Amino acid sequence: YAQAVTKWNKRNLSWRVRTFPKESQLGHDTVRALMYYALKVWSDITPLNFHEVAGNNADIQIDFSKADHNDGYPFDGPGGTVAHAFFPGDHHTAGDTHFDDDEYWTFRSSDAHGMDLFAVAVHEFGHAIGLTHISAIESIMRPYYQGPVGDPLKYDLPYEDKVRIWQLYGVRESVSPTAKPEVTRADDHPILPELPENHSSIPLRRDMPNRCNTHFDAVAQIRGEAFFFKGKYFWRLTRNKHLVSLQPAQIHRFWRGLPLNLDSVDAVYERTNDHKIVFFKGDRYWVFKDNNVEEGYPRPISDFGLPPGGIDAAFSWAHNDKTYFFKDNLYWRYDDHERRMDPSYPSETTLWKGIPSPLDDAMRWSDGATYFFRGKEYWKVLDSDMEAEPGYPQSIARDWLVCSDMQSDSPEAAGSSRTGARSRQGQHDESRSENGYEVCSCTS
Amino acid sequence: APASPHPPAPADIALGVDWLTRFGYLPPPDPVTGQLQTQEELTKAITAMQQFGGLEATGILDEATLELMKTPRCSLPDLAESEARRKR
Repeated sequence: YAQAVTKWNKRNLSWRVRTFPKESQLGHDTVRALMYYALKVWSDITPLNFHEVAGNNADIQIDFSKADHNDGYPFDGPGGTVAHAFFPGDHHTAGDTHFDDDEYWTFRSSDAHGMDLFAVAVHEFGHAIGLTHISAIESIMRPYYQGPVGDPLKYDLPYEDKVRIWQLYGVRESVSPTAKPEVTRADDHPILPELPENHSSIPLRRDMPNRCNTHFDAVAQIRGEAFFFKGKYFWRLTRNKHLVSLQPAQIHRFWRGLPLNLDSVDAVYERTNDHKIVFFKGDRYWVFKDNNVEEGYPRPISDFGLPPGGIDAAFSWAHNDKTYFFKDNLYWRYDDHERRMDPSYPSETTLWKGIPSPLDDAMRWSDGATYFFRGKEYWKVLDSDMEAEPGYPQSIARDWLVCSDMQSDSPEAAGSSRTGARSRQGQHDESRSENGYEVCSCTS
Repeated sequence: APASPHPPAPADIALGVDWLTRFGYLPPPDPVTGQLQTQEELTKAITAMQQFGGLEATGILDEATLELMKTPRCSLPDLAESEARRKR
């Protein structure tokens, strides 16, 4: 990036949306209209003029790209970095603006997990005409996404940002108190579609699993966050159990190096000694440093002393720093520091009272407890206990994945999968209806 | 880093250093001289990031700081390298 303050010498700048978001509900015309209004925010108060062109020679080339898109600044899946732009200058990328196509781009949406395209576009075009980040809380040039900024037709730049852009380009004639008002006709501006107020459902891709009504192949805590894997997709929750996006991300786009024909994983865990992440599928495993696979993988799971046939679940237990592998009604205890299986294993999973078998996976969590997952339900084991807490199983969808009971089958329906001495068939879920009140949750 | 009630986990420190380097608060380790990022530089970088982000300038990777580091944001650095160096 050319970070030194630079500006355009010319006043008429061309722009073009070269690629569009692939999985957003925003149509091409809406995206172009939002870009138009985001540029107009700046041209309304400066002598700059923006005009849309075709072809590849626009001053401001706009692209929606994913992960590594050959400009040296790869995006990182949902969340994290969401967009960037190149400052004015003589290089051919000057002014170009890139949006992360793994984000869920929205417009006039109440979806707290979406990213308001207009707000981000105004910010990035501030860079494209020469503004850098500042720390002022109310500035549009603050580096952090602060949610939608309201209606593009009524948006007013914060004064801080006006002053800074005026320092670069001066004031547009029409803004100065002595100028005659510019006459523009309504049909000079593209029309922004009105989204129906009740438009809240997000069209799902055909092969995308529905998080509210599925079981999971693997669940893991990685760098303090929870990852739920299903097929070729995964959902990610922050430490505070906030779902990063309602839309799952694609495993292969984030975990680089897994074979493209891998259609699911069996188990995942983070090694506590070196924080590398281990993926299991069948008789093979892969070790990742951050989100890149290490050389020499996959390797056979016999490295762990595990028999052929694969595993169901893996987790490292906080209280003794050992790693536990589960398969059907057996479990093993492995020492990641010594890189060897502890003697006298496997043992019977019945030692874990109240925990069903086979499992889908298990995970340690930041509250010091361990969670066991099977089907649409999960069980909680505290600290160094080996017995499920009373009141479990509970619904994964409701407690982890922001699904209301209407969206997910109620645990009662799943009564047949209850096991363990403590849970009684048909027991009504206390946590849901204490004191006889129904607890409702608002998910959108 | 100064003592804190919940010293950050090694993974958080790794995340923090990577994040601070990426967004211009911490100069990358110098591959030629092999000079690593010092503790003092890290503390100053954290303080600069906290001030820029409107957080309390504690100089440690506390919860609020880690949370802000996870907030979706623009890829551009916040400080020009020269500015960062001048700040330090």
